[in-house]
Amino acid sequence: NCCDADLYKQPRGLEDPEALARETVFSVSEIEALYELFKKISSAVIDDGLINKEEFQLALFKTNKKESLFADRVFDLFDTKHNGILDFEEFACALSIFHPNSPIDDKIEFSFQLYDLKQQGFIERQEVKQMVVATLTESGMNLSDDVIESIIDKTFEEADTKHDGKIDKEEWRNLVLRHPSLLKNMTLQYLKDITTTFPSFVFHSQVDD
Amino acid sequence: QPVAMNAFELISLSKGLNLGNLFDA
Repeated sequence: NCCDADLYKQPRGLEDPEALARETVFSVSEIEALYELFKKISSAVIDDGLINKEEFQLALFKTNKKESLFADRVFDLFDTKHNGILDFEEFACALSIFHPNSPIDDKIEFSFQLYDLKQQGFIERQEVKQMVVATLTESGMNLSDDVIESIIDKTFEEADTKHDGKIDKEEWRNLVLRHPSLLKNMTLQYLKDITTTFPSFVFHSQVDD
Repeated sequence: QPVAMNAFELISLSKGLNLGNLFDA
């Protein structure tokens, strides 16, 4: 029950790395190294030990001008306390799902929620189209509406096995198990090397890992 | 022409979904 909103009333910095290590797949050293990254991102605009949406976008795109449907969606999913900012606990718990050692079911669940834009418990055709169009716009690619529609037709032919015009969690699971590449962006190899990427954590380390 | 790419494959190419960028902070 990582990141249970009621579990911790106060946002935690790095007061208890061992507790966070128990709640996530990270070791204590990795939590401490991850905190170095968190400090960097959270001090980019306002140095308050919290990541706001602007800082999140800045870290993702290196510019705060970029409007992104997906950056917004990812931020909202990270923000499990739904207060518009990310504390270190939320950041670590969410990134834990992206760790190569995290259970695939957690990755499937997170990706489903990511694509279920309206949070209705299923992914509908209109949402898929919105996301396809957003991706194409973002990358400056131009596909005709007919081509986009045919891509979506094909996808639903395969994914929507119950033929009700939407993709529910079970159908999503079956689809990604057939196409593991759809979960590729749910695994960050960087997280395996986080202690070597941010070696300065050793200067602040509170424990012998 | 029929297109072979899955819509979600295309979506997963979005930069906003590539959290690896966070690590170049």
